[in-house]
This record gives sequence, structure tokens and C-alpha cells, in this order.
Amino acid sequence: CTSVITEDKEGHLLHGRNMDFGVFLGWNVNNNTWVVTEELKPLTVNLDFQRNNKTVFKASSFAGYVGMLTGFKPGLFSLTLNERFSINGGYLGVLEWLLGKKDAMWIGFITRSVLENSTSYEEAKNILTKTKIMAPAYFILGGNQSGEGCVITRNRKESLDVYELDPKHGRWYVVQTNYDRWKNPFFLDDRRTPAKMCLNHTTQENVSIETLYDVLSTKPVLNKLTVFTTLIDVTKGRYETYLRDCPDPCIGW
Amino acid sequence: LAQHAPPWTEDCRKSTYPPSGPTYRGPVPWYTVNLDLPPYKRWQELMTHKAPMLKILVNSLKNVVNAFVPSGKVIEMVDQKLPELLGNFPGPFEEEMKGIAAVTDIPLGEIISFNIFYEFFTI
Repeated sequence: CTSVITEDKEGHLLHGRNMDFGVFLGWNVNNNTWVVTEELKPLTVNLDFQRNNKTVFKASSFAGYVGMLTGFKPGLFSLTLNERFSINGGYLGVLEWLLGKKDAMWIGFITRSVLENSTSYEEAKNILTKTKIMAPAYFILGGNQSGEGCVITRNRKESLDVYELDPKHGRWYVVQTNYDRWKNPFFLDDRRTPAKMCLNHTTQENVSIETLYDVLSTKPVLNKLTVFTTLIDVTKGRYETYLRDCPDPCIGW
Repeated sequence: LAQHAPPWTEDCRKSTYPPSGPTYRGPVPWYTVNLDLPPYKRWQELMTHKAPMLKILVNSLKNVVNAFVPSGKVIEMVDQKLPELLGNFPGPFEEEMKGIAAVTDIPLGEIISFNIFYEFFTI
């Protein structure tokens, strides 16, 4: 997965993401695709969660999955989740749960709860930074005003890093591609460098929903695992999700 | 142009929006989830439409598991023991997953596994 939050010269925020999933779960040699990735595409849905006939939040998910991995609260904040791999992983959280220690939140459910119940960027950030969770994760959270964009790097019990936009010092975007910011990505899975290179080519003056889609359409940011691309403009209430394909030559992840 | 060697990076794309061409599979349909409904009933409309696709995906994941454990014991344990082992999930999620299992006629253990896949997959 690749998640990006940008801030233009006017302090306007955008949030984009490629949902990549299904690696190593079966490869279709006839058409060079991942089996699970292809089967997730017809299950992908946009959801408008309503109470009293009013939108509470909107999200993109897979039918049958009640947690949320991509969504936004119009006018308030946007949230995407990227997977984090760690030895101290989710299976330890599951083991603790099975042994009766049920004080951690399941990943899909905490993001759903934040989207459903939080009413501000700061409140959401506080919950995502402090709540004990079942597995390590990256939360990419965007707000509705200048500087409100961050990548929260989590292990199960605490936050390792909160990396925020800092437009005054030239940090007008944050990019997350399933690797800790302070480590180099695996050389055969470096989506960070192309994403940052294309954002720099775009420049802050020209960043927009359209140019953000260009970045998320550039290989290997777009790859064989990419199920969908989502573009979010919190303050304008604009939310778009598109199913993707990656024609050969295209890397598998 | 994409490099013709892994990882096939390409020059930064331009003017790809609005989406079209070979990298665009299509739009994503919208559904409303009514939070005023009891959790058990919230996903009824959506899952009635999507049950066949979900069954295909769940079967693919079962094939992966059975490839490692041909006896089928793991799937049997998921279907018969997992809901009891994990106990109740917080908030509306338990009832929502039970409602999805009922509408799709997929065992609850398999619906739960699909919903906690993230925790297992970080292995």
C-alpha cells in the first residue's frame, strides 16, 4: 500500500492511497495476476454510513469486512491504514486475546470506531496514538487545515513515531509505503523513492487530485497488488475510488 | 516508458486523470449502511448482492490453507471452534459479522477470519 497526504500553497490538504493486497496467496499464470487481488476487486465497495439519514462517514472496503481501512469524515478528517510487518506481530496479539487478555483493539475495528465516533483530527490522532492494538500498523491521518497530516507508526503497545506535515519548513507531503521512515525499504519493493520523486516533479504549486492520481498511477507505486486507488479532499467532501489494473511489464508488489 | 527490468519503474505519469485506459478497471459502486438499524441487519442489502463473490474469495483462501494442511483440520477448527475460542468481539462487530454469516450462508468462523485477516497476515 502507498498512502500520501499533501498540502498545497494555500494550505489545502489532499489524501490519496493505493490499496495493495493479496501477495503470496496464489498467482494466476494465465494472466499474470494475484488470485486474491483479482477476487477483491468485485468485492470492493464505497460505503456511506448514515444515521438519521445523514452521512456519518464514507469509506471504501471489501464486502463482508466490517472494519475500515480507508475512509473519511466529510469536513473533519481522513484516515487510511497501511500494513506494518514486525516480529512482534498480530499473532502475539491474537495469542494474548485467546489467553483472555482482551484489552487491545482489533485493527479494522479501531479505524471503524474512529471514523464513526471521533469528531476531530486531534481526537482521532490521540486515539490512534495511544490505544493498545492487536497488531503493528501505520495510521495515515489527514485533517482539515494546514499542517494537519501525519503518519503514526505503531507497534502493539505504543507509538514509535508521529511524522507530521511541516509546510513552513518545506515538508508539504508525507508518504507511507509499508516501511518505517527511518529504515530503507526492501530494494525490490522501493515504492517510496518513485512516489517522492514524482511528488517533487509535480511541485507543491501543482499538486491536485488529478496530479495525485498521476503519482498513484506510476509503476511501481501502481503494481500487480493494487486493488483500488482512493482520492480524498476532506474540506470539499470529495471522495473517489477507482479499481485498478497493472498491465505488463509490472512488478508483482 | 517502463523499464524492461525489475522493478519496472517508469517515468512519472502525467494526465492520467480522469481514469481511463489499461490501468483503470472501473468504478466502485456505492452502498448506504444505515447505522440506525440493529447491527445484525446493517449489511443485509450489500451482502445479498455480494455473497457469491465473497464465497469465491473465501474458497480461495481455504485452498491456500488446505495446501499447507491437507487434512482440512484448520478449516474445520475455524468453522467449529474459532467463534467460541475468540469469544465476543466489542461493540456492534460481533452482531454485524453474525448478520453477514446469516445472509451469505458462510460459516461465522470464516466471516470472523476474513475480518481479522490483518492480525494474522502480519505474520
